[in-house]
This record gives sequence, structure tokens and C-alpha cells, in this order.
Amino acid sequence: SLTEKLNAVFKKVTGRGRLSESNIQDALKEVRLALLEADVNYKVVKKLVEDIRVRAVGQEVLESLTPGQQLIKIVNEELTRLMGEANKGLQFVGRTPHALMLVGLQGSGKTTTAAKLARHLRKHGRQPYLVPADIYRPAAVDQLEKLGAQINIPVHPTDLGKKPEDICLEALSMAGKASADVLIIDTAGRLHIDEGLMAELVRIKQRINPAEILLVADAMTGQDAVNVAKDFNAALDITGIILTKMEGDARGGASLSIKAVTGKPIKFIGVGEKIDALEPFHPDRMASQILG
Amino acid sequence: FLGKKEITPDVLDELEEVLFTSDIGVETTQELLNSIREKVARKELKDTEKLKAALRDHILSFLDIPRQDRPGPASGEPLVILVVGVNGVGKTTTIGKASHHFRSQGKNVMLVAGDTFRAAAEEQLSIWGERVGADVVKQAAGADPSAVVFDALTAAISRKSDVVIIDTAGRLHTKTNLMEELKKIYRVTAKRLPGAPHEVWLVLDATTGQNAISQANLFNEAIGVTGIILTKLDGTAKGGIVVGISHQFRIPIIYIGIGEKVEDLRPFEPKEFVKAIFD
Ligand SMILES: Nc1nc2c(ncn2[C@@H]2O[C@H](COP(=O)(O)OP(=O)(O)OP(=O)(O)O)[C@@H](O)[C@H]2O)c(=O)[nH]1
Ligand SMILES: Nc1nc2c(ncn2[C@@H]2O[C@H](COP(=O)(O)OP(=O)(O)OP(=O)(O)O)[C@@H](O)[C@H]2O)c(=O)[nH]1
Ligand SMILES: [Mg+2]
Ligand SMILES: [Mg+2]
Repeated sequence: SLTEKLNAVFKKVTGRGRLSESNIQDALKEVRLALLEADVNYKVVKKLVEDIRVRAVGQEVLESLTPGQQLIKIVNEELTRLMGEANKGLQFVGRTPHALMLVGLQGSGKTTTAAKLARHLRKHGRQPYLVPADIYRPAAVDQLEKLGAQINIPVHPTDLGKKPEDICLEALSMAGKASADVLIIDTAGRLHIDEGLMAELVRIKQRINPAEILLVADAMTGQDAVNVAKDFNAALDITGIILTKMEGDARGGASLSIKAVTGKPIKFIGVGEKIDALEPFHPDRMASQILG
Repeated sequence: FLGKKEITPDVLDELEEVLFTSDIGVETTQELLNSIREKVARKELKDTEKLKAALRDHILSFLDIPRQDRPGPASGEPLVILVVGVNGVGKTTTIGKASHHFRSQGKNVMLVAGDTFRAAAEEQLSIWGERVGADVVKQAAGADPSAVVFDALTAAISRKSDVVIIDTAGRLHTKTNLMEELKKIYRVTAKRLPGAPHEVWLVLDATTGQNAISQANLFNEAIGVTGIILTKLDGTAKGGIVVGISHQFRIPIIYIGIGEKVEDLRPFEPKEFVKAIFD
């Protein structure tokens, strides 16, 4: 673990009263490697290690801690600070029905997460309406219909011959008839560099003015996470992030990279394939998961 | 000289950044750079162009893994390919693309809907089957995947299919019960047709970071992987994770996925792959 590595580094150093520029040099190398191994973006790591160094140099080592533990404490605090405060959850303002849009790369977990969010919202007293807006992937509409049926939530009868922005607009007016107060829109997976498909998302946003636009990202994403998050945020001004497949052994450094580059809050994490596997995001837990 | 820059620590830092940001990973990057540093120290590399070339060659040597010399199917028996990997990496789509490739060689292809868990998984595979002209064997959702595989192989043998491709549910490699289910699928396949599965393809997503190492390790340990398919290389991720994986586990990368259409599957070209890392 990083604590053991840092303790080993500091063992070689005498004068354990204070963290100094020289004695934390090797320790910071270990911190850097640990963060890179956890898939935190290279540039984000560079800045983070520098922030840690500035905070650490000259710090007095508390009586109860070893220098390694003192540094870990600082690293943990910096990571937690960067991860953001405990999230405030979904924000719905204005008249109902509200719309919530899920966007992201292919295979990140949007369709499954749409159903999870529907179940979550109903549990919290709302009336969700699932909208399949992926007209491209084979059986994508089937998939959301089956998931909706599993939890008894109405699914909009998407016509594959229509454009996604028109489907969403139709769904908005039909939501009232289904006495639904929140639409959950499942969009097709797409590359952030696909201009045509990114423009489609912008059109959907313009048509239905969603209260939340959530980027659904895979927890095991590597260095590319910053590129993806930056482009989706630039195009749509996302309101939050959902990190999926978090129950595996991925260290999840992508979470830090995405937060650092967008400044937007991570609202939920997916922790399984079943529809009840959705949890609110805890920044402090994420920080310790990244450090391993 | 133009392009014959002297080797400074900055040059090595720049190269380190290229390797890290391509997801080559800490351990593999350190291994590659240490061998380069040794060559520089021994004055074997005198300028940055030679240094980059040496680095590229070293990465190529990591990727240069021959395909296993496993016996293929006996004559009259189908080639059986088992496709595995974690959730959402592109298994089902890759199977669609690979079937198209086999069909274009005039082969009869049977697809097995071994994902009996995820919503609309059989429907998705059926649509691909229709697109490429392949039979699709499926059972009711929730069926035991091993039972589907067993019955499908029986059908394939009697129908004299040339190729059978088995789609399995996405599963995290850390889920013991799901990995046990996969081992059972493997055993049942081998029981129904000795020698099968002739190939086990692990599908990896190019956007994945270091977790891919753990995925490759556990899938390989569970059932033995004969080839890696690296998908979604049409994005901005470089897929550098395969460098260390190929080298460490001695598994060749056989195809890359470069899009969502039926023709978006290419044989892996190591030189092109390495060039893209440095572009
Ligand atoms: N283990 C695990 N699997 C998940 C989680 N969320 C989704 N999945 C799985 O990830 C795979 C992809 O999920 P989908 O919902 O189809 O992903 P998508 O983003 O809609 O995919 P596209 O529409 O093709 O872009 C499926 O096998 C899901 O069951 C999670 O939190 N944990
Ligand atoms: N851009 C791009 N998308 C791909 C590629 N391969 C697959 N996809 C997309 O990735 C998404 C997931 O593909 P699937 O084939 O459903 O993945 P899977 O591994 O079978 O997923 P599960 O069965 O749910 O685990 C779909 O939207 C595919 O179109 C590729 O090479 N490039
Ligand atoms: Mg989907
Ligand atoms: Mg699949």
C-alpha cells in the first residue's frame, strides 16, 4: 500500500520532526506513481503532487504519526478536497415534467443507469418516465423497455423512424399523459470526437431544456477520461457525473481526472448490474479507494 | 543537425509523458525507459531520433507474441470461439463483425446467445445474426448459459457449421461466482466437442486504464485466453494497456475494433499501433 511505501521512504530519512523539501522528494515520487497506477490523468497528477508538496513542506509531523502517515494524511485531504464536497443529489427546479439526460461513450452503462435512476427517483416519491432515445444500437429500445418492465416504470414508445430530438420532444408532451414528473432520457453511446452525434445531443438539449445532463463514465477508464469529459462538458455544460462499474477492483482515478477537468460533481456510482445497484457518491471514500 | 537533438533529461520526460498518457502503465513504462536509459549510458544511442526508434522497437518486441500453436478443429468439426470480457467492452458487436468476416470467406457461421442475463442481449445478437447471415441459437432469458452452449454445439455439429462463436455476458473478473459460471461454460464446451473452444477471445476496451491488467490476469487464469481484441480504437484512447498485457501474459492481440459498423474490425498491425502512440 502507499502508506507502507511512504513509511519505507521515510525510514531512510533522519530528523523526523518536520517534513522538509529533501525528505519528501522520494516520498512524492511514490505518491505520483501510486496516482498514475490508479489511472489518474498524467497532468492532473503533476498538479496534484505539486499542491501536496507545497502543503507538506515545512509541516510539523504530529506526535502520534510517522512522517509517512503525516504525508498520507495530507495526500488524503488534498484528494478529498479535489473530489468535492458530498454531493447534493439531483437538482430539479422549475415546472414539471423535468428532464434528465444521460450521455457518454459507448458501453459506459447509460441504459442500465437510466433504469437505476428511475427506480431511485420513484423510491424518493417521483413519477419517472423512461425515454429510449438510442435509435442506432441493435435492440437498445428493447433493452430499456425490458428494464422498465422489470421495475414497472412506463417507457416511451420510441419510433425508430424518428430523430432522437423529436422523440424526446414527443416524450415530453406524453409524460404529462403518463402523469410523470421526470423524464429520464437514455441517449446512444457516442465518441466525444463525433461532431455529428455531439451536435445531436446539443439539439436534444435545446429542445427539451433538461434540468440535469449527466455524463455516465466507466470507473475503469484510463488517461482518456480527461479528453472525454472535457469535450462532453464543453458541448453540453453537464450538470454532473455518474461513475459506473465501481464495485470491481478498478482504482477509479478517472473520477479525479473528470472532476479536475470539468469541476462538475459526481452524483452517483453504479455498483452492480442489477437495477438496485446505485449509490450516492462519497468523495472521501473515493479518495481512499484511489490511494488503495 | 536537423532532428539530431542531444538526449537531455527533458527528452526522457517527454517520452515518459507519451507512454503514460497512452495508458502503457507505470511498470511497463519504467521497464521500457530503463532499457533506453541503459543504452544511453552505454553511449549506444546518441540522438533523440535514434532514441525514439529504439523505444518504438522495444515496444514492438513486447507486442510480438506469436499466436498459440493449438490444434484447430478436426475436419468436419466447427471452429469454436468463446468471447469473454467485462461489461460493455464490445463483445457482442465484435462477434457481429467477426461473423461478417467469416461469412465473406463463404463460411457458415452459428452464433450462440450465451448472455442469458442482460436485458435484450439475445435480441441484440439476433439482429447481428440477421445482418450477416448467421444462425443464432438462443433460449429463454435466464436459461443456464452452459445449457444454451451445449445445445448450440449439438446443432452446429449436425448442421455442419464452419464457425461457432459463443457470446457470453459481460462480467467483472472480480466476481467469483460469475467467473465460476464462465469456467463451467468452458468445461461444457470442451465436453461437447473435445478440443473446443479452439479460441478464447478476451475483449478489452481501448479506453480502459490499468484495470485491464487485472482483467487479463483473471480471465487468463480462469479459462486461458488465446487472443485479445482491442475495441474502440476509433476514439482518442491509445489502448497502451495491451503492451504490458501482451508481454506479461504472452497473449497476442489479433483484431482491433475501429467503429460500430459491421466492417469496423481490422487485424492488429503492431507497427501502425505503435506509430499512433507517438503521433
Ligand atoms: N458490473 C457492473 N456492470 C454495469 C454497471 N452499470 C452497467 N453495467 C453493465 O455494463 C454493460 C453496458 O451497459 P449499458 O447500459 O448497455 O451501457 P450503455 O452506455 O447504454 O451502452 P451503449 O448504449 O452501447 O453506449 C451492461 O452489461 C450492464 O449490465 C455497474 O455499475 N456495474
Ligand atoms: N466506437 C466504437 N464503439 C464500439 C466498438 N465496439 C463496440 N462498440 C460499441 O460499444 C457498445 C457496447 O457494445 P456491446 O457489443 O454491447 O458490448 P458487450 O461487451 O457485448 O456488452 P455487455 O454484453 O453488456 O457486456 C455498443 O454501443 C457498441 O456499438 C468500437 O470498436 N468502436
Ligand atoms: Mg445504451
Ligand atoms: Mg454483449
